[in-house]
Amino acid sequence: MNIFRLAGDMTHLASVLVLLLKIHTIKSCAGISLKTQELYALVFATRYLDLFTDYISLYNTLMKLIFLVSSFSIVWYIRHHKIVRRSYDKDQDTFRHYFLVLPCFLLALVINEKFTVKEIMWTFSLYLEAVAILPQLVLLQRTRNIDNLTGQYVFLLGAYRSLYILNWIYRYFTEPHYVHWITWISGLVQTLLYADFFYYYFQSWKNNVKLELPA
Amino acid sequence: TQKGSCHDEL
Repeated sequence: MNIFRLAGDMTHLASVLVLLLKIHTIKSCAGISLKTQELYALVFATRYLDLFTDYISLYNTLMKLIFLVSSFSIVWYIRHHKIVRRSYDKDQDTFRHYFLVLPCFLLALVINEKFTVKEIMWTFSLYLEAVAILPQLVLLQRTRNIDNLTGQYVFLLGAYRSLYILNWIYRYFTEPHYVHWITWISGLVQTLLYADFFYYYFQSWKNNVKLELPA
Repeated sequence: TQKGSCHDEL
């Protein structure tokens, strides 16, 4: 464990907590894409298959449980909670996210480190996570007015993967034979997808104006 | 202890 990875995990945890806090306290999911949340639930479900078979550390197991429980409860809130579901704008959240799942799965079948079920599911979860934010970014561009919590949520989600890139660089130089091209490239693609959001987020923060994304 | 290419990151 290194400081970049710990900071990345804490940032990721913060993004999930910000979202849960928003939904639980103000009972609203306005501006949140259910599709992105469903994709993230699928990402964690396929990545943490080894939750009960490979014990790495208490921290690792605990965080996996937190991410699994939080992502599925967010999906439940938006789909089934009698008040929250009313604020879900399904007419705007129209990204056909199922079109992301199949290509990622096919790609994982072709490009992976080991042709085993667990490894293919793990690789699939990496590719899927890289594109999971797309429905949310499309929704942000459509709804224009981004409330602070949603903006912070997306920012933290992008920031965590950027910190992970620093972690991969650190591990590459400190641990011999630590090479995971698939992880690195999908993590880089994921972070690049946030690039323009970061730019507008930083501009709004610097000029102290409300965050607006160009249509 | 980590087996082979088991993934230790979240």
